[in-house]
This record gives sequence, structure tokens and C-alpha cells, in this order.
Amino acid sequence: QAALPLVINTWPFKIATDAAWRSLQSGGSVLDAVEKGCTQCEVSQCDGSVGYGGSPDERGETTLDAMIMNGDTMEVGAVADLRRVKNAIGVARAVMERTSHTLLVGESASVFAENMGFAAEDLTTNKSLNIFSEWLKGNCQPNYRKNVLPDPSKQCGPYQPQALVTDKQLRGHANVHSHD
Amino acid sequence: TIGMIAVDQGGHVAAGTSTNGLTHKVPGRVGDSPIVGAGAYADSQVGAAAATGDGDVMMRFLPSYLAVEQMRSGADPSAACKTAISRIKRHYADFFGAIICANTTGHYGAACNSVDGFSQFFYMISNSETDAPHLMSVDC
Repeated sequence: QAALPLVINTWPFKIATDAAWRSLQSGGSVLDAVEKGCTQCEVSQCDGSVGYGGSPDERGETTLDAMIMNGDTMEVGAVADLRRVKNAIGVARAVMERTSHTLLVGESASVFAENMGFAAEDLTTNKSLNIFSEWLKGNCQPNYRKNVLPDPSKQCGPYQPQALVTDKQLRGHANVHSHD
Repeated sequence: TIGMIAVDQGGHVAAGTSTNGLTHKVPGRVGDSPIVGAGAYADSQVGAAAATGDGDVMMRFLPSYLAVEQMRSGADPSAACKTAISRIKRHYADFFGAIICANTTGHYGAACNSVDGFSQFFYMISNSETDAPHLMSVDC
């Protein structure tokens, strides 16, 4: 089992492994390999859980999170809640290489990305729109809210805090189709 | 979500993640993927780990950092991964998640928590022996 170099990734995303492996074989660094592999998944929208057009939020918007870490220097670049930019891992690497920070988030991360030359594009697709509209039709189920009114297990928002806070433990809705 | 680790022949290690998160999340919600030590962690003195699953739960336990520290203490990658999963399971028996681990000598492993509809975790590896992507799995 011990053989170097090595690329390993979560889930059966063969195209990502292949892209990373080819990067290493062509003389790229381990950072290049990780960036290429993750970028390939973003472009190919691996399993719908990576890249644009997947996992719409309560408002129907797709946002992206990504991180890259250099094990030699312990430098890290990360972006969270990134809007309008498809290449999240590329922006994460730009955070690492073009700032002294570790994590940029939200709208400001998108502005940083645009300033660094990344294209601003709509991350919505017909598929993500359909997922969102089906969710609305299904009374916004599944739903991650709790201790709010109206009852989030039955109705859509807008929500207000519930006067009496319950201790009810809710199970998460993450599964093989919706995950981090 | 994808979590990825690369190790070269010189033992240089990098790790990364990319995701669009949970479907129907509350706007502004961020999972474990961009959090150092949660979604992934790398240290070229030891190796790296990358996690996937329910980030709202997993990020509370920094499983990738824990797995790397386990490997630093001598655990093999599979055992390190199992420890990281077990630590979460103590508090959230039915959490959905998995983790991959690799050390600087090219050994690797994975672990996951069995829940309804998820009893086996699939992951990919490519190394100098396979010279191409190879599908691997681990029973949760």
C-alpha cells in the first residue's frame, strides 16, 4: 500500500483524482495537484455537491466553500460563502498566495476574487432552480431552522424566534446527496 | 464535496477541499470544508486528512487535525481515521460523515460512521503502483 507519489480523495470522483495525478506526473507541486483535482470537480460539478449549480440555499443561491493547505509551510487559503465565482479552490489559493490572511468570506471574498481576475458568473443552473422550486412546493422541507415560528418542519418562512425555546434535538439532513 | 490529499516522493504534503455545501441551508451558513483542521489538515512532517459529511457536526471536533495528530503519535492512517470518527460518534451517534488519511510514506486509510443509507464509503487513490485512479472502499 505504501507508494509515492500519492493522490487520495473523498468519494468516487475519478476525474478529480486523474487531474491531480496528471498534474503530479507532469512535474506539478502537491499544491498544483490539489488545486487541479478540486478545480476539475468544480468544472464537472462532481455529484452535484461541488461547484456551481448545486445545493441551492433557502433563497435558491449556490455559494461555494474551499480551502487549500501547504503542509510544508502551514500556509492556508480559504474562502467561504463565495458568491458568483465558479473556481472556489483557485480563489482559496489566491488568498494563500496573495494575502497574509487565511479565510475570506461572503461578498467581500467575491470582490477579492474579481480583483484577482476571476470571472463573476451566475452560479445558478436550471437544475439548481428546479431543486429550489421543488423545495418551495414541498413546504420548504427539509429545513434546518429550529425554535422559530411558523413551524419550520411544516411551513416556509419568513421565520421569527419562538418565545418558548424547546430542547428538541433535531437530526441533521445531510446525506450522500447533500454534504460538506 | 471533495476533499483531496497529495503527497509527492519528497514527502511534501498538501490538502484541499471544495464544496457547495448542504442543500437548502440557511443563507450565510458555512460548513467544515473551509475550516482548517475540520475539512482538511496537512503537515509534511506527518501527513494529511480530509473529512466529508455533515459539516455542522464535524467542524465541532476538528477531525482532520485530530487524525493528523494521531498519525504524529504513531497511529497508522486507518487507525487515525477511526479515532477521529469515534470522537464525533461519542456525542453524535448518528452523524453522517467520513474521513480519509494519508501519511508521508504513502500509507493511507479511511473511516466512516454507519447511518441509514450509508454503510460503505468510497474514495479514490492514485499512486505509483496503480498509476491511475483506483476506487477504494471502507465499511463503516
